[in-house]
Amino acid sequence: MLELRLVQGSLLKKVLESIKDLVNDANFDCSSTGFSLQAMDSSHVALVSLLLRSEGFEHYRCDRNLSMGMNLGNMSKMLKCAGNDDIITIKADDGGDTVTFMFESPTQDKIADFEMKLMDIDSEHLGIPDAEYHSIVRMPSSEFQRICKDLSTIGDTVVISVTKEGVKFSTAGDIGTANIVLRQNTTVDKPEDAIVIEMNEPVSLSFALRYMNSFTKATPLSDTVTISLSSELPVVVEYKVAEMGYIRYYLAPKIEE
Amino acid sequence: DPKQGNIMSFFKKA
Repeated sequence: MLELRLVQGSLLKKVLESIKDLVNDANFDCSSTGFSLQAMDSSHVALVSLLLRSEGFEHYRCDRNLSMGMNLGNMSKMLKCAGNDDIITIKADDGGDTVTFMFESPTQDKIADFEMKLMDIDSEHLGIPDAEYHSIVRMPSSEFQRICKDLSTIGDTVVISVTKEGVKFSTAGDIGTANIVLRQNTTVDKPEDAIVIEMNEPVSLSFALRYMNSFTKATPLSDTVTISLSSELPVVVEYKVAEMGYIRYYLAPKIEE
Repeated sequence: DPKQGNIMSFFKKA
């Protein structure tokens, strides 16, 4: 038996909007730790890792570990039927073939049940080693979204370079080139507006802008985004989900042949 | 042009 009650139901709605275009079908794993998902896109270029910790739910009952295969497009359709202020409860029976999403309006005058069919998904779980990253950039998520959107009108690939001067986002295409440099700026009124560049070693990596743009669908979840770069590893683009967890996107770099 | 890497060449099956 599984019963997870999330008072801030809009978080789950936003989470689905952040991953449904990247991944079609995925297993949601439920354990005493929390509600989680790990999935790759169909071409195995990107991986998304979601964790919503059990402490973040008002009520969290998960009698035993459960993996529920869901079509994220269908799950998104159902969650779109929840109001932004609704409380969402996820319910499932052990060994059942459905999951129920219950939506309660804040005044308790409307209660809706949506039952969705589960599916068997043969997914491969990958081990993500803990890594020391060469450079970590934290910036406003809206700024990162703007940069990815702007650069994708010029080129297909972004080169992200971190030096002691700052972080540079570059692209090139048929019509020309573009370079956007951000310098560290911590003298801001609101901490979420800061640009913080932690450089242990300079790094420069190339990535497909199509994927970066897809990751920025998570922008409504968090005011800030953290980009972790190492020359040997996929980039990690992380958005915190309120106080309860995160969405991390891993993207394999483009490599010179 | 650089070649797109595959995530599975970085992270191994758990």
